[in-house]
Amino acid sequence: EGNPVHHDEL
Amino acid sequence: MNIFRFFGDLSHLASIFILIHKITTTRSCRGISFKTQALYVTVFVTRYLDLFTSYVSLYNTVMKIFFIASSCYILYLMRVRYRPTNDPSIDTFRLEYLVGPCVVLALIFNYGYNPTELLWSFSIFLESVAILPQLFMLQRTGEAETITTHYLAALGAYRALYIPNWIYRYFSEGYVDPISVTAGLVQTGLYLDFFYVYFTKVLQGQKFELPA
Repeated sequence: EGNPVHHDEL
Repeated sequence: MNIFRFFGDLSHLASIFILIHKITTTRSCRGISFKTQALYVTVFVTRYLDLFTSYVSLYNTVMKIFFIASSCYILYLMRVRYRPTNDPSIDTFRLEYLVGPCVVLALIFNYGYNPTELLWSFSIFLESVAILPQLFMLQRTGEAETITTHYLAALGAYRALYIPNWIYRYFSEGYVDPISVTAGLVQTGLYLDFFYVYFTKVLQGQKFELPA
């Protein structure tokens, strides 16, 4: 399990 | 990082500087929705909680701190320093109509059932509609100072530039974030009416006035 999306945007 | 996102972020920065400039030089926050500004503080604080848990880059960290600090500063300007110029009687959009649905959407659409992800998702949905009290106020008064329209244009340009950024990322990295894209498209769509008047009037040197 892990985030499908890594939040690298502002 | 690509040029669309970079210029989008610059446009976002510019919008904040324009707004602070407007308030401090005219010594008035007339025409600015306190509710919208309060929503932006909520958006930044809930989204950037990950400042303490995940590191992306120095750029990312500095921008996050700037957005939180500047949005709080704007609330201070409106609520304390130039309070008499803030007229709550025309800032009447009901916040519960925005916050409630965003809570529900975040509970349905998110990337993980933990506080950070739920708050992140909530902040994305909330940002997409945070401008509504401001646009509602504009609609109600039917006019705006030119500087205020430049603020809104810069903010709208920031959102618009994120769209080619996602298209670019899809092709170059195979990266897709459906929540950001959906909310982002809605958010950009909200500016279309405004942009129409901005391009056909303000940029032609006329005052921003809506037809009666």
